Amino acid sequence: MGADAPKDEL
Amino acid sequence: MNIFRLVADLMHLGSILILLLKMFTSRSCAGISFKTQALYLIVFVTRYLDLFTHFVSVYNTFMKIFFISSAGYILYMMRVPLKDTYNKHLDAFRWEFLLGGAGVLALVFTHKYTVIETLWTYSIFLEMMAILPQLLQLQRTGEAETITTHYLFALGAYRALYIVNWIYRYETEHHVDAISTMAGIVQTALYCDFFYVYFTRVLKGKRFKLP
Repeated sequence: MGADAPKDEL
Repeated sequence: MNIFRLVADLMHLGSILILLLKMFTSRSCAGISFKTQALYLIVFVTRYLDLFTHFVSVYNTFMKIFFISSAGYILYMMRVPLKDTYNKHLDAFRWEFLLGGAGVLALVFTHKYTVIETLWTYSIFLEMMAILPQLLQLQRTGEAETITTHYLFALGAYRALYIVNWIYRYETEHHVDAISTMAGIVQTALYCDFFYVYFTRVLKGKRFKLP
């Protein structure tokens, strides 16, 4: 969640 | 990746192709807000800095490069070959407030105080409001070319489908990002009035005209 989640969305 | 997100991304890609088609076929950028387009370029550049640090997939990399380069190309079109068709007086939104407001929100809400993370948060809040100059211009003119309304519809549908994607991801992966979800809901809500006129007029073959 939050910053630790990989940012895989555009 | 799920079907909602894939279709959303394709709608986003499609919206840009529609905008380029409008510019090429009419040789004009009338009705398009330069400020909104410039804000989108800032959104893409500040969000996709992770192109250099974090590889997701070929699809993801391709889309990021496409969004940045097409946004740059649209600004070039509006500033150079189609310059004479741009009406500065209709594009009157005070966008300094959006640039500054997104900065304040990013500093307050960012998950982590690193440069990349704060700029990512900035891009989310800036995208949330980036359509406002375009919507103001639409309101001032009171009507729009049909192709411009298809562009706006595709852009709004992309945002609405992202909400469905987040619900799906919450159910299946227990993945949720509070910042993008909240900003995404606000962003989609901004399209409500536009959607109403689009569904009740444009899809019935009538001209887009505000009541």
